[in-house]
Amino acid sequence: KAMQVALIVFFAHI
Amino acid sequence: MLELRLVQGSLLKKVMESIKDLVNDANFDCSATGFSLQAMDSSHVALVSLLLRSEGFEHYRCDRNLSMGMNLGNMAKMLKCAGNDDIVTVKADDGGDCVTFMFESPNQDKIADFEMKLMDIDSEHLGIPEAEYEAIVRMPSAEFARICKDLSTIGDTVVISVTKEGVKFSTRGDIGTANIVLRQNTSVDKPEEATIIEMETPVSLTFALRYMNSFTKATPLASQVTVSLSSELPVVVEYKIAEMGYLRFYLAPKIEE
Repeated sequence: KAMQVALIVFFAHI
Repeated sequence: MLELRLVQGSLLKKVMESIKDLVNDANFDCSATGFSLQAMDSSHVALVSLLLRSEGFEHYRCDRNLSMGMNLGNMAKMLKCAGNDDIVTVKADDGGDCVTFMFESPNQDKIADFEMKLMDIDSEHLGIPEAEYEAIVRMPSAEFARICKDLSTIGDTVVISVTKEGVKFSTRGDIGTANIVLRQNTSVDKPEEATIIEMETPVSLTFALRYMNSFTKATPLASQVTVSLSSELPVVVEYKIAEMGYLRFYLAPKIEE
């Protein structure tokens, strides 16, 4: 089953 | 002091209708460059990025950079009161706690102003790196909306696969499966009906249809939508806003456990 990941996995906070 | 006069006020109405259900509260940032917003949905899976460049406004005055926290539902309510042909002016004082939206009918016989309270919002700003996408699909925005709507009646997720054959949208659910393939189509007289696929590498990614359907609320903004995909990145769904800028939606993929 595909799991939803959050954006922070890809884009860091600035 | 901030004063932005937008002759095509309907653009701002359409932008608000596109994003108000995805994001509750957001900071609008005003600078010499333009009027912009970056905000995530409450689950931090989708991100909205809006830019309306200053050159696109009939009058653009922004004395100093200003960040205005607004409830997007309330802002949408106010902008709904503007006529589709109205000129919209956004006004705010530096350090003030409210923003004014002024609506002028095209022949100046009706002028309305709506004042809305601003709010303090702790916004998280994400750095979105410049990326070379493995596949970029440009297609009619109405077609993209139709596909997302149709597939969401069958399943909850869409697999978007780009190969040299074309772009395939697939889903599966309890009642069965669905696959929709679009081929490149540049031989149309009307460029707004073209489907153009630029592919460096074949790519296949899975996304939640609920978010994709939410993004397609921006369909009235542009006749074409651009979907940019890379295997290790969130998808970007972009609607260009006339000559002014863009409304981009980023959505993190679903990954096999």
